[in-house]
Amino acid sequence: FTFNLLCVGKSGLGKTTLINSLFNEDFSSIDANNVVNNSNQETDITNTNNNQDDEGVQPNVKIEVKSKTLIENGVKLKLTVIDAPGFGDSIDSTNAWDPIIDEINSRFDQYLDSENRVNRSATEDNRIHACLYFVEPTGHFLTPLDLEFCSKIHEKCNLIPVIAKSDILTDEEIETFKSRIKKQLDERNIQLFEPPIYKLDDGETINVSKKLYEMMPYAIVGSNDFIKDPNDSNKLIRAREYPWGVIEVENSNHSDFTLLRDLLIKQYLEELRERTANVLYENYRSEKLIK
Amino acid sequence: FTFNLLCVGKSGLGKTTLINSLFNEDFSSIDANNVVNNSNQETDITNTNNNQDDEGVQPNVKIEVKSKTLIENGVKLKLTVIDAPGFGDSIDSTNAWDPIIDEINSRFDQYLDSENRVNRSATEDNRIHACLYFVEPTGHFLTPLDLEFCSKIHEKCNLIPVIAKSDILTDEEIETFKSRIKKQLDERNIQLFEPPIYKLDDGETINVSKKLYEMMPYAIVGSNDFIKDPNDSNKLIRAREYPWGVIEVENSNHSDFTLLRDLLIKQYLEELRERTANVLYENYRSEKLIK
Ligand SMILES: Nc1nc2c(ncn2[C@@H]2O[C@H](COP(=O)(O)OP(=O)(O)O)[C@@H](O)[C@H]2O)c(=O)[nH]1
Ligand SMILES: Nc1nc2c(ncn2[C@@H]2O[C@H](COP(=O)(O)OP(=O)(O)O)[C@@H](O)[C@H]2O)c(=O)[nH]1
Repeated sequence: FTFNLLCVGKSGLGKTTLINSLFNEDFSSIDANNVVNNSNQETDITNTNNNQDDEGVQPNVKIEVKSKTLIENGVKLKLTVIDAPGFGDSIDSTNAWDPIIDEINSRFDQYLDSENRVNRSATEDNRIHACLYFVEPTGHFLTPLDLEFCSKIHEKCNLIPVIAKSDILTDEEIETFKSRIKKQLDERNIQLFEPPIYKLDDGETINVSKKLYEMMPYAIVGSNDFIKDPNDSNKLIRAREYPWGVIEVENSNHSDFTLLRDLLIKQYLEELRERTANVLYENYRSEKLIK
Repeated sequence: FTFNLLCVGKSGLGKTTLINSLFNEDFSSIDANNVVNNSNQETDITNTNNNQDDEGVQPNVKIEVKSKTLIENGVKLKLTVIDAPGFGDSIDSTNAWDPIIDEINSRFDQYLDSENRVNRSATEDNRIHACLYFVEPTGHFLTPLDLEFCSKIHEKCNLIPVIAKSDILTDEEIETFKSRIKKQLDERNIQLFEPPIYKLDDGETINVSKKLYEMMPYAIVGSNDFIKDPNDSNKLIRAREYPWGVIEVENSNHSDFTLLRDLLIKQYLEELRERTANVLYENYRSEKLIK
């Protein structure tokens, strides 16, 4: 039972911290497997020009893979986090999305090959089941890079944008920012993962699903630090302590963290895997066969 | 009596809010004068390629100028804020610093010309007296763009880097971030504005000057919102209200805002103008005469 989560965003947006908070693990202590491909050459800014082909800039983006086996909902889950350090960190981020798109495609290809083999039941599903895209909390708009990346990835991968480090914005600023972001995404027909609604769902369940979708992009906060739970001094909770107050990661008045955790882990993990298999992979497969 | 302040940083880092907070004014309501030069053509990302010359990328950065007459320390002051919208906001930020360097140079040239005229006493000093550079509060390091810009500007302009929206970082994270930033700047010999120490200064004054320098880059917070002063309900103070607490802009436990205001306005305004005239402009002038 695998779950493969792609995390994309500029350095310093709290990606590592959020993954640790979501899965209650420490991912920073694992050694990453670096995917060896074109973009993993030791290119720095001066080298980039030497690597130019007709497509232009060779992006300085690596693909890093870390796996852990967890128990989630009583089930053994192999969680793999795919990170893309370097994305958006150079002065010139042209084509920064290419190594990431290549990674998604190569995992589709890998599955395509394995489907054609004799011993299919032994296939581990390495396809990307969801992409968490971290948006800088400027309060203004999605950047050109945000829009370019999202438009390139939403048809290959379940896209879940999040507003990183959203504690920087007041509730009012979050509202304004979210509605502007959604408008920009709509204008470009960029599709986000939508929790499916089933015929047999009751009203309550339907409302929860709808709310999960309406609240995107999730304004999230994560933390590697713990304090005593003010309501239960025997428990520890993740928090960020400031001179002016304490932000509690799991407090729904403080951020949408619990909504993201519900979507990603507690309620829709299976739906994310299914949409990958039945819709996104099938689209990839038919496009490939047509060519 | 003029003070010309250049503000540079990506969109959404709170530049407008900080200027309003520093000078207790509303700069967003003034119409900006746009400087008409090469980079002011309506270039968007697709056009950029058409404008390439041997130097490569034509940056999509404008220069905007806004002026207000204020009373500071009982003196009439013409404050001019020079902004560079578009800086760092494109997918490719190569050469984004060029329009800004051009602006500094053209103001030096303007002063050079006016020095050669008959009626010199009527000359208004339009040279850039200080540059506030806004660093994204990632908590990690200065970005390649930060370093490139700072190394290009520090010999032309009094450089004062600030950590924008620093309320996103805990006190501990600010300490780590500041020492990494200073190390990176030292490694490249990037010089920041240093409050001068005079022979007749007493020990107290010397300590204040040294502290102002050691605390750079200033971890700042600004706000356009006001609340009642908890200590004096007849007064209003700038603040940011969150579900978990209230950040007070002028509270020195909450940010270095008051230190920046001391440096920029209350104590070293004259020193900034003098260093521009006696050191930075003189260097520019001699280099120009040599050529
Ligand atoms: N204010 C705030 N800071 C955060 C949050 N998450 C992480 N940080 C801090 O941001 C810095 C960078 O976090 P990190 O997880 O390493 O970011 P990454 O480079 O995207 O992996 C660290 O100092 C974290 O403590 C958050 O939700 N809010
Ligand atoms: N957390 C935080 N937010 C700020 C701060 N200063 C401004 N903001 C908010 O950040 C957003 C962008 O601010 P603005 O001044 O327009 O940024 P600019 O694009 O750099 O001029 C607005 O929603 C501001 O209220 C700050 O010091 N801390």
